[in-house]
Amino acid sequence: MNIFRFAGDMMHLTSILVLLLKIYATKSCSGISLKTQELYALVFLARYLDLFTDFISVYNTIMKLVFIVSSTAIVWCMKRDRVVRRSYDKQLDTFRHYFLLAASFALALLVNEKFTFQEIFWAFSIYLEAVAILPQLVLLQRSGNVDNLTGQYVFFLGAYRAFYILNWIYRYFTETHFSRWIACISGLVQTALYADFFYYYYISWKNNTKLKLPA
Amino acid sequence: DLDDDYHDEL
Repeated sequence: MNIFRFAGDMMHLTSILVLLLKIYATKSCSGISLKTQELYALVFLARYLDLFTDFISVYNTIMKLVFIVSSTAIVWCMKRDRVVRRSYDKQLDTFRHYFLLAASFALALLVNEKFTFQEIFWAFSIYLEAVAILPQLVLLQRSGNVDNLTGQYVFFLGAYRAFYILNWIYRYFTETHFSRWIACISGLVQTALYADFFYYYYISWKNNTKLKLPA
Repeated sequence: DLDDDYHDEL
C-alpha cells in the first residue's frame, strides 16, 4: 500500500458517501444515472469474485464489502424506493449501456492476464469501469445545471483513478516485477473521459458559478 | 504464473 493508492481509495469512498448523502439527504436521485450505477455494481461484483477465496488484508476485504454493498444499495434504492425513484430522470438517462457491457466483455475475452474465469471477469471489470461513467456524463450534459453534491460525486470518482495512475507509476519504480498494463491503460482511458468534466468543474469553482456542462 | 496476491488492489 502507498499513499497514492490510499488517497485514491479514500476519494473513491468519499464519492460513494457523497452520492449516498445526496440520495438520503435530498431523498432525490435527480441528475444521477441509474445506468452508471448499475454498471458500477457489476464492476464490483465481477472484480471481487475472489472476496472469499483470496484474503489480502482486513482493509482490502472491508473496502470490497463496502463497495459491493453501497453500489447495490444505490441501484436498489433508485429502482425500488418509492420516494427516490420518482426523481429519476428516466427520459434523460437513455445511454445504451448494454453496448458498454458487451464491448467490455468481448475485450476481456481477447485481452486478459490469463484465460481463466476469474481473470476474464477481472479484466471485464477493469474495462467496464473505464466506460461506466459515460451514461452519467451524458446525463449531466442533458440535464443542464448540476447540483453541488452530484458535481462533487463525479469529481471524486474521476480523481480516484487519477491517484491510482500515480500509484502504478510509484509501484513501477519501486517494485521489481510490477506490471499492470491492463489496469494502467484502462485507468488512463477512464481518467481521460473526465477531462472535459474536470475543466468545467474547475471553471465553475474558479468563477464561483454553477457547474454547467455544454450540451 | 500469476503470484497469488496479484490482484492486491481494489
